[in-house]
Amino acid sequence: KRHLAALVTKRRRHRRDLGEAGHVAFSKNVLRWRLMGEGYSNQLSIEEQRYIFRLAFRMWSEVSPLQFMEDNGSPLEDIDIRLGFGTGRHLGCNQRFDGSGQEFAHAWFLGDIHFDDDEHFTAPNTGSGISLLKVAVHEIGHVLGLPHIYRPGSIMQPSYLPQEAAFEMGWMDRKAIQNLYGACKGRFSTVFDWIRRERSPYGQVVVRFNTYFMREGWYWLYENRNNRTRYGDPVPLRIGWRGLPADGVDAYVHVWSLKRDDVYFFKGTQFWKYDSDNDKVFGQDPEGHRYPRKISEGFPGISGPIDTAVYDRRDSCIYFFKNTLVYAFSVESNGVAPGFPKAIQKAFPPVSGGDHPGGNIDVAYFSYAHNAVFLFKGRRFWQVVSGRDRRRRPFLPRNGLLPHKEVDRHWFDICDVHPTALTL
Amino acid sequence: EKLFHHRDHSDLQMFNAQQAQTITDEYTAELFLSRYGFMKPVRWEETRDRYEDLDDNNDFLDDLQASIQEGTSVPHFRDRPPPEGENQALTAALKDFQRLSGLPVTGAFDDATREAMNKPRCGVPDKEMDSSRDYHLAKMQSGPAVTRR
Repeated sequence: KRHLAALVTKRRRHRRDLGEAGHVAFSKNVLRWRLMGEGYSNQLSIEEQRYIFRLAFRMWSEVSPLQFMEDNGSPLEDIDIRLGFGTGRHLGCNQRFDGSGQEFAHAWFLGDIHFDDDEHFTAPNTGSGISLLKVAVHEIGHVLGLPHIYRPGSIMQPSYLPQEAAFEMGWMDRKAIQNLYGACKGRFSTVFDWIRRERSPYGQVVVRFNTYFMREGWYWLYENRNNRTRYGDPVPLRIGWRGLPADGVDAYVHVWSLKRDDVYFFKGTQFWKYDSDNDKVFGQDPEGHRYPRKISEGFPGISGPIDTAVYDRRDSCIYFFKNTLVYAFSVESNGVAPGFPKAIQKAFPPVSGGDHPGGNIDVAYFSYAHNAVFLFKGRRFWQVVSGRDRRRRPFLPRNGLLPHKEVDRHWFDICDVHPTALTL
Repeated sequence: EKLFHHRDHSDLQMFNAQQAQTITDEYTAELFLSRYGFMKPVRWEETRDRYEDLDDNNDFLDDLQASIQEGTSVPHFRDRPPPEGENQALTAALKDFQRLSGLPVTGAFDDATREAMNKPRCGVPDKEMDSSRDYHLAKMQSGPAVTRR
């Protein structure tokens, strides 16, 4: 068994590469894992063990560009990370377990994780014992290349601390893994702040917003105050946004004025009206319109597909972006405003030199958290000059685009997971 | 019948499991510190004698004994460094461990340090040492005894 392990060692060494910071790391983004059949625990059902490991891998996926898939079919040499339970002398490993107490698991540099089955491992949120989830997350961290981290709150602390009620990946651990593998980057289909009304405990109506990022058929809720996405995201679109196309949308528009409060989603040549009070699309709205409708019927002069759109309260216009042109649609007159369409570069001129997205904008997003409009293209965004910016610096052009920045440096950790991990 | 409280008798299972050796004295502390990279490994003459008390069926140490007989140099008793040198190494390692663990840095094997060492922990070393614990098969095979064969 040791000889075989040595042979496998030599082959696996080729899978490692230098990561972003010059440390050794996996050189591919999708990694396969398997709970070994000869290494099941005697303490939990097999299905429980696999579920916990799926969750542990997904937690790393949520904060890094890595994706993990459970693979029980491929040849063993194609499996990147193998997990198993054992006691004493176990699984061909040359590091013996010590029995109940002290060492509870170890991970080998080449991708194997062993758990000491003499320890009392338990499922998450079980009162006593050692949380298998917490140990698994820790050991996976080692396999990915992280050393021990001696900071309170880090999952990579060497000693086991009883699991708190909310065990999640903190800022320190996120940055540590991203130091090896980079931050999460990618284009978005649309980004928006969704307004909804709620009643306070005193019966008052309060207005709240939440920020959403959508990419194809998934979405994330972004917590601006915590600089991260909601724990457990992304979520399939069909779960959180009933009635929308499962493969995603092109744009979101909220027309909000004294007279109107309408939310629209656009996809291809069609659009849907969203019932925010009941959290689903209208099949038929109070005016009698059935959805989906053609964009050209609801917005005369505009034809789909569009790239993106955003509502500007200052002039009560919806700005539709399509290729290199932008159309200003007046909701008051229900038609395209005079002088439009215009080239995007003219309607939104660059503030400095040629720093401009050009055309084919991915997202036009008004943020209540920042009180600003942003245009996204690829991994970059440009902030639109606001009235307040022009009062401070009158030389700035109206609706000018400030120099670009990187999306992942402003909105953090919006990471994909493997499609098989979307629903655990 | 042994007393149990859990419906699935899982609290009984713990009593049946082999218990890890607790860290009780400076020697076992030294083993702990060398295992996790805070100091160089304890020398094998002493380790062999000690392990015979703990586990007679340790294949791993049997292999190590074989490698030693095949030519690995082991310092003779006369070549041992003066006890003060050993104590300094242990003290430095204890301080290192205490510092990383957020304990008062005393350099002594005190109660707080003993408690911290006996907590459940990960088996991956905290520090990398040059020649520590690398008893891979390839290294065993590279000794002069293999060349002779």
